[in-house]
Amino acid sequence: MEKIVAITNQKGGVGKTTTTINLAAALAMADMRVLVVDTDAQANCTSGLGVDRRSLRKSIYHVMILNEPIDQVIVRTELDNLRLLPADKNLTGAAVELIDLPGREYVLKRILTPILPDYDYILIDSPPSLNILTLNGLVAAQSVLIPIQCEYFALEGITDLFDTLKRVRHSFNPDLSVLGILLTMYDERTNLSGQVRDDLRNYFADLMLETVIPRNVRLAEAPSYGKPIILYDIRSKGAESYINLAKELLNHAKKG
Amino acid sequence: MEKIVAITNQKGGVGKTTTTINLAAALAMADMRVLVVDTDAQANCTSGLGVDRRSLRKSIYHVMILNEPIDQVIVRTELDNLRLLPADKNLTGAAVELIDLPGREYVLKRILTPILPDYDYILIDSPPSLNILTLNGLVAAQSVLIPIQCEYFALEGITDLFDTLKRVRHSFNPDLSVLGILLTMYDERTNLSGQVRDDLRNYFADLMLETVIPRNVRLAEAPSYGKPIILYDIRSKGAESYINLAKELLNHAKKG
Ligand SMILES: Nc1ncnc2c1ncn2[C@@H]1O[C@H](COP(=O)(O)OP(=O)(O)OP(=O)(O)O)[C@@H](O)[C@H]1O
Ligand SMILES: Nc1ncnc2c1ncn2[C@@H]1O[C@H](COP(=O)(O)OP(=O)(O)OP(=O)(O)O)[C@@H](O)[C@H]1O
Ligand SMILES: [Mg+2]
Ligand SMILES: [Mg+2]
Repeated sequence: MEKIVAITNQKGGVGKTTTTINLAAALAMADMRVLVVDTDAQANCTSGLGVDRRSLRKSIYHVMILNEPIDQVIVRTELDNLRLLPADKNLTGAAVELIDLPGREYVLKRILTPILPDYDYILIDSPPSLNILTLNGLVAAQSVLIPIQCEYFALEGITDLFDTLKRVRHSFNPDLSVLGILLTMYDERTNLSGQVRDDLRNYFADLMLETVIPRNVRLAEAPSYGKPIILYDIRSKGAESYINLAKELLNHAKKG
Repeated sequence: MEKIVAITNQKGGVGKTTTTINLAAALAMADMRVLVVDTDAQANCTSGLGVDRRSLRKSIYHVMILNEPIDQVIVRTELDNLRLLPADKNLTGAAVELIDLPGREYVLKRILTPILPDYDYILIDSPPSLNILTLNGLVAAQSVLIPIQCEYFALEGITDLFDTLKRVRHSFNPDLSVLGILLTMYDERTNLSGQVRDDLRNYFADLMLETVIPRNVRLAEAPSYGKPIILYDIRSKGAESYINLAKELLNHAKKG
């Protein structure tokens, strides 16, 4: 598994933030030093890790746009090995402010460079769009993890995402690989989940990760307590599946 | 119910597109002439109504950015009373192209003006972000319908949305009202759904719509056949709830 991973899918509500938080926590539990980077103005990663975005004086916005030093903005979380570069509402304007900056696609990559030695893994959560913030994540990353719900609209958007990855490789980040496609909110009681899974397996064969994340209400409850699932309910199916995902990725060879 | 309604929530995956398609179809079934406007580059409304975005020569992009006449781009759907102004992938670039246009917030409002007399209702589906396309929808609309999942992350984003509505009223559209907040994907088996519903009812009291949309897999299956739920499975709970929603809104007095 590469050190810097972007968790990306422009379709909304497919489990990007839930995957970022809980994969990061599972890796931290396995004694890896992990940084979560929240690039979404909704700041769901920030609140899901128990940090109140309204109480922050500085966020990723101040580092990317106002050149504040990154080590003064990174905060601790309840897990010793897990740190966070938090987001706040200012990011809503960042998409416009970044447009006029020279090298606008490389800003995130540039700000992460000095702290790379401090972490084993850096997970970047993306907003639900193919905007300049998502692009910054794909340029800074060495590989991309694609969460996808087992539903039709999520399936439809996947070709757009792969087109975007091709463009990013061509213009900005030639070494960007695909870590894998992760099925989320899988509900074995419905035919739909099974059909979409089969479609994806036929089409993307070796890019599909073995681990499948089931629909599990404990995963949706945990964020209201500001805790990753392993601190909220370690016995739940949700916690088990993200621990399995961390194990699978730690044993993972690089894919194309 | 006002004629032009934006269906908006920057949180991803809360049921914006599903609500736009199925409310529009239920209104069309009640003999209203309805136009659906798809402003999302994912073009889920377009495919959910059975139109292949790749086969389109023109879309809303060509009308908003290249000044093509709107009546040459609007297409028919399987329901006689329901038309569609389709989206396509070009919209991904539109957010940047619109930034430099004078009066960029009013472009959608301007292109809809000549066709207002042809429709009883115009429903505008928004992308999952507070970008210039969502803003265009909020400026063109007379009221806004806010779908919200009964989950924590969706609850968190609602204050940002109301802040945005305040700014839109102040700078661009003073008469923008809130048609209501619609609970979607409600799962009565989980405590979470009930808790979030109660939080919302305490906080937003009279803005909450009576109709609640249950989680119903038939709603997630219908888009793969390009059909609204009333054509895919009229007997399902999903179809029943959207028909109830249409009834409630048709009898609806304007709210603040
Ligand atoms: N496996 C799961 N089982 C049950 N609920 C889940 C699961 N994964 C995520 N959720 C819930 O589904 C909703 C959407 O997930 P999440 O917010 O992580 O998606 P996202 O892709 O980050 O959304 P956005 O596009 O808005 O950033 C959240 O309320 C979350 O708590
Ligand atoms: N009531 C429901 N029951 C079951 N599934 C639903 C329901 N409403 C929507 N869905 C499914 O949930 C997913 C998200 O819904 P939808 O795409 O309509 O949300 P959205 O807010 O438009 O997403 P985006 O933010 O990406 O535009 C879709 O796969 C849809 O089919
Ligand atoms: Mg998210
Ligand atoms: Mg949508």
